[in-house]
Amino acid sequence: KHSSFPKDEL
Amino acid sequence: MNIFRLAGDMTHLLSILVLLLKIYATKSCSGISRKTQDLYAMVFVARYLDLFTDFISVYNSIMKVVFIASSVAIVWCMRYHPMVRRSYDRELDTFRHYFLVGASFALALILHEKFTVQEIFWAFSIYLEAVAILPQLVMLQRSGNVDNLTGQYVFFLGAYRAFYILNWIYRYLTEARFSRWIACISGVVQTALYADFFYYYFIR
Repeated sequence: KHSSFPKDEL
Repeated sequence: MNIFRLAGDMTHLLSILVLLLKIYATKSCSGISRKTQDLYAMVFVARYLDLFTDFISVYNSIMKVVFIASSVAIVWCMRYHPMVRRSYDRELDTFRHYFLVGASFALALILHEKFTVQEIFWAFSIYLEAVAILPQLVMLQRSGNVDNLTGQYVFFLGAYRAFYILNWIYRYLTEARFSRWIACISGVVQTALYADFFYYYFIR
């Protein structure tokens, strides 16, 4: 699961 | 994915698509800073270098491709479309945006999480995005009027920033590991610049 803020954002 | 982030992504997407479609439909980019658009295209390309190396979700991958394609399309229209390029207010778009690129890259070389190409370009994109609106701000202040297109574009971009700050607060409160201060500080700076833009927009 990706929860690595903020690389999982745009 | 929380509701704030989805709303933020959608308003961000709308800001870019509305700009692209209006430029294409009216064949005019009057009031729009090409330098700001150049910077946003650079931001997306630099940030999404992970498109082929790190898979997060189908949603993320599609949105990355759409952001890169639409921002490059705006720049292409403003530079090469025979009618659109004639409406570009070159003499009002005087900000020296390459200083922003240089300063952001220098900062990324100093402040990053890891000394790798991807991490440095990622940090560079975060710093550059924070200040990419400046040429548009300067152009607005020089021209002294906000037309519908510029107004809507900035409204959606401002909404995107507001939703992303809410998203970060939400994630900070709900996720265990949240310590990426580079993005947080840059994000707050970026939002403050939009607040300035909004202020100018509303007193007009």
